[in-house]
Amino acid sequence: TPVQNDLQEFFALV
Amino acid sequence: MFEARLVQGSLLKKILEATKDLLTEATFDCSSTGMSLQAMDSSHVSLVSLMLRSDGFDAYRCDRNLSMGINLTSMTKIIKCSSNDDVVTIKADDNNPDTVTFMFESPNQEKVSDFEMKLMDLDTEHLGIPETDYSVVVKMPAQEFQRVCRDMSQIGESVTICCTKDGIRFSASGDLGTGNIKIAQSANVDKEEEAVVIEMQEAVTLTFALRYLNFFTRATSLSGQVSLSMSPEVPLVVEYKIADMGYMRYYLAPKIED
Repeated sequence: TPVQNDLQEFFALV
Repeated sequence: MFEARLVQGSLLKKILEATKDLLTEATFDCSSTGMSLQAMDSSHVSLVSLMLRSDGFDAYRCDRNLSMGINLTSMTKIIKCSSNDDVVTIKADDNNPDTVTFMFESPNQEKVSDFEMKLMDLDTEHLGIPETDYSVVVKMPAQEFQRVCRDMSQIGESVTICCTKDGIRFSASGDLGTGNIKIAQSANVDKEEEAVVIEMQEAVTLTFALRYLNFFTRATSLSGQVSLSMSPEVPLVVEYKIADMGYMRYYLAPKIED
């Protein structure tokens, strides 16, 4: 089953 | 002093409808450029980004930058007190920084209401969204996208979107079986809103949670068209343009094979 990625892995907190 | 007047006040109802499944509170950042909002849902899977440019308002004044922490459930209750044809004015006074006022005026000016709402002190996390050249940008009728997401969620929890220059294919599978919907690029259309247009650098296949895509389609009433921007292994951008004013964008991280 595919696993959901976390958005913060792509967009860093600023 | 902050004051923003919107003749098309019903737009705020549509915007709140478009965020209600994802956000309960958010910070509206007001500056001379306009009003914007950026917030992640509580599970950090998706992000909502709203932009309303100052020149899209019928009157706009923002003397200094302002961040308004808003409980969206409370704001929805208040905005529901307006009629669809009311003119809405949002006001914040520097001398009273803990509240925002919503004023509703009927078109004939015979009924004027004002509601003062308490603001919240929110810890806002801002994400830096890198400029991306997407491999594929698909523009399609917003209602068609809503229908596809709804239909795919009858079959499974995830949808795999495969985009080639011929068209876009949505696939789902689940306990009951599988489903595929393929939509071809329009050959020619009379109305721009009905067109399916694919701009492609390279073919892309990505998998997304339908639960979130269905939340995004709550914005369907904002725009006739939706655009889907995709590149391998990066978040999808679902954008609804808000005519002459800005946009409502949603970002959704893809699912990956475990």
